[in-house]
Amino acid sequence: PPHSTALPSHFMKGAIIQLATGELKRVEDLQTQDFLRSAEVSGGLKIDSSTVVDIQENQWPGFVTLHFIVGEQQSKVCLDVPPEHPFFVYGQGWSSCNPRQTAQLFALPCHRLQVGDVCISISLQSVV
Amino acid sequence: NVEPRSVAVFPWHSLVPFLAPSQPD
Repeated sequence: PPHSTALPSHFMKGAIIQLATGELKRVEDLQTQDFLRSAEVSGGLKIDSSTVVDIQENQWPGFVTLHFIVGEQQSKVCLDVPPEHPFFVYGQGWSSCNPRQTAQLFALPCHRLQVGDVCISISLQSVV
Repeated sequence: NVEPRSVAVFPWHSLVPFLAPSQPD
């Protein structure tokens, strides 16, 4: 079964996030550009576009299974997460399967994550 | 005297999932 640990507190509204540029921002103030710029200067990491193609109830209570198509290679990746887990959607910001629960737990304003949303994810930069 | 409180700072990459595409053959 997936780990049923609580989500880390970096999703809590007001949490201080350090960008790769050294700049500090609150988690709720982050924008798409912050992630893109951070990946640019971090070296070794790259941002992928991960499109949500399916959201399913999980066999384990309290979890949902998200299906993504990731990056240029269009790889299929599944992720088991609690419904309150926030993902950063391009041009939209924080989004979760259950925004109400996210607000209760983290006070983080969220949109509802939907099939077709394009999330920000990271992977290792391939060395050519 | 008030003890200074330390504030946790989290790295940006801890906020987004690491979704590694499987390597092509």
